[in-house]
Amino acid sequence: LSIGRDLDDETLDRLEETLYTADLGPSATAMIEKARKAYKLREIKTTDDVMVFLRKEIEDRLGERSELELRGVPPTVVLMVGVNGSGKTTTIAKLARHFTQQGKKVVIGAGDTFRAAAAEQLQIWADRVGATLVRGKAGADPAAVAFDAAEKAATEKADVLLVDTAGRLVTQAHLMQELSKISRVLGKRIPGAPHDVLLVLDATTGQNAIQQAEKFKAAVPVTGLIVAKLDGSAKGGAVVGIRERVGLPVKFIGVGEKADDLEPFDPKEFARSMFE
Amino acid sequence: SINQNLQKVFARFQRGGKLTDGNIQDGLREIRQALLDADVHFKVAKDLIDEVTNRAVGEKVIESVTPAQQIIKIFHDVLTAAMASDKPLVIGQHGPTVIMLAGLQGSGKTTTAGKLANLLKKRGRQPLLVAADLQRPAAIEQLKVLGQQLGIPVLAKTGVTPPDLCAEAIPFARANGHDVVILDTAGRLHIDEPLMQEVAAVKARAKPHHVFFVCDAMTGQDAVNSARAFHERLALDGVILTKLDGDTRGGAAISIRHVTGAPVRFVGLGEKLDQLEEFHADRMASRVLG
Ligand SMILES: Nc1nc2c(ncn2[C@@H]2O[C@H](COP(=O)(O)OP(=O)(O)OP(=O)(O)O)[C@@H](O)[C@H]2O)c(=O)[nH]1
Ligand SMILES: Nc1nc2c(ncn2[C@@H]2O[C@H](COP(=O)(O)OP(=O)(O)OP(=O)(O)O)[C@@H](O)[C@H]2O)c(=O)[nH]1
Ligand SMILES: [Mg+2]
Ligand SMILES: [Mg+2]
Repeated sequence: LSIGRDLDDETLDRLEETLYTADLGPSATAMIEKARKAYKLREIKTTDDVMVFLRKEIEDRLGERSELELRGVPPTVVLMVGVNGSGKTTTIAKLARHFTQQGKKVVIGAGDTFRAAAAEQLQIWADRVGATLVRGKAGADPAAVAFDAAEKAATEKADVLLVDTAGRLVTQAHLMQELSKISRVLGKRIPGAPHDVLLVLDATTGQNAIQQAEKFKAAVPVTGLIVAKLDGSAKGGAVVGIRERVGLPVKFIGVGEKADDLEPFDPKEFARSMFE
Repeated sequence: SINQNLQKVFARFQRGGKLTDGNIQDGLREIRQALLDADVHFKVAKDLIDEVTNRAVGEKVIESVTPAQQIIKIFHDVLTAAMASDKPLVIGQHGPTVIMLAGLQGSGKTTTAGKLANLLKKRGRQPLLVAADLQRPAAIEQLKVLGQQLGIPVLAKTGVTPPDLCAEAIPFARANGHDVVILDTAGRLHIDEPLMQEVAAVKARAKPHHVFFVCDAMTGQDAVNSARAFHERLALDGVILTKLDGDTRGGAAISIRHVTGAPVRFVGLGEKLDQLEEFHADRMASRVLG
């Protein structure tokens, strides 16, 4: 897209394709419509103008930066949720590392008691990042493991408790109920828990991401998103629609498979990356 | 649903007006939106609309008394043809037959390896699972647990590279009476050059008779990028679409076939090891239609 040239309909069409293939979905259509109107009213005239216009549209829809804070009486309890394979367990390891690097004491609850070798996977990570793992037997009630982890975090005066959960699809009503129960049990043992519920979203996910945000939010008090696998070619544009329609901000992005591959979410940087 | 939307579009002309090209265009816009909502790739949706348009003109939909139904039927047929394969999948006897699974991180390869082994065992084959993901924490353990649950042996080793392990799996299989070898590989990004070279090396050393791209059904516009890259490296002969028990419409199935020619052969319908079924293009077309 050559910069500084006069804008034309063909350029707007190509930009619609760029935004659409970034998984912006209906938000892409809406933004391009606004750009077309502004072009007809001569409010934007060049390709520079439209790029600035669209980047600002995306930034405005994403809202202000939103951080994960340690709040209240320790431990701050963070519950990780999301569909199968999205990156929850690896993201927990990265978050744990984020806090242990700050000298904080971290406990992790191995709340996935279902999937083969789930606890073993998390044990390896906990050892690598210097966190304490609380696990149950395979097939144990995940709410019981969550409770044990909360108990350990409270008595050992940990700063942070990170609770992993098994992947689940939003169509599995009994599993969404299980998630609600895990959240309630955490709150019973630690007042105010979970202080944050983070939905881990795979960057390659299309419009189904909006459904995921709605349904998980209906089951547990989701406070934010983490978009994993943004080191791939997928742009993760569905988070714009999620912010607009479900009100959830992105707090972090996952950019690799190592414990250090977690970055705070920057709406400006994200908007810019849509056009690369 | 697309059915209701099209009925609405044409309702105004059902009451005694004649359809115009403009009306047909409105109908096609609805169809395009349905495809995009179903995560079909932007460019692929264009091609499909062109095809539907040509057939709508050819079949004189404009003169039809039930244009909505006729367009839907054309749409359904075009989608089915876009995904159907005229050559059925035959997992034959090659002493042993080698099946390789590859794909992005978290798409469902390890679970699918177990499901495929289970399906073939039920058909009277003697499968061997090969734990060729040597990087993910506890990946080998994960496949071993699945093997134990199924009573299917798992070949696992550390201190070896994935291509070497997969190469030695063949004579191992022969020596131990296995007639099918299933290679589970590590998830990788198609833009990670060293890892794409590694997966190409696995193929070169193990010479699989079938290479399946394991793809998450909820993948959006990026499906064409990853599928195309894996296809260029590995010459895919099929796709396994996982997590289709969710509510995603699964447009990736169409986009992938469109850009690589590789048809979906199996679909994953759950986390249990018996939840793998053969793919039916017409059922998938109805699902994408919504
Ligand atoms: N490239 C890349 N890979 C990632 C990222 N986050 C996670 N992964 C990989 O994605 C795969 C799945 O990650 P997990 O952490 O096991 O995902 P999960 O959500 O816990 O999966 P389930 O518990 O089975 O539902 C692993 O191979 C991870 O290494 C990321 O940010 N970038
Ligand atoms: N609901 C559902 N879950 C599935 C299906 N297939 C796999 N899963 C789940 O998806 C998650 C990821 O599966 P894995 O088999 O670990 O994926 P993978 O591709 O081997 O992951 P990496 O090796 O990290 O790349 C697990 O929680 C599986 O149980 C399916 O068809 N339906
Ligand atoms: Mg996990
Ligand atoms: Mg795996």
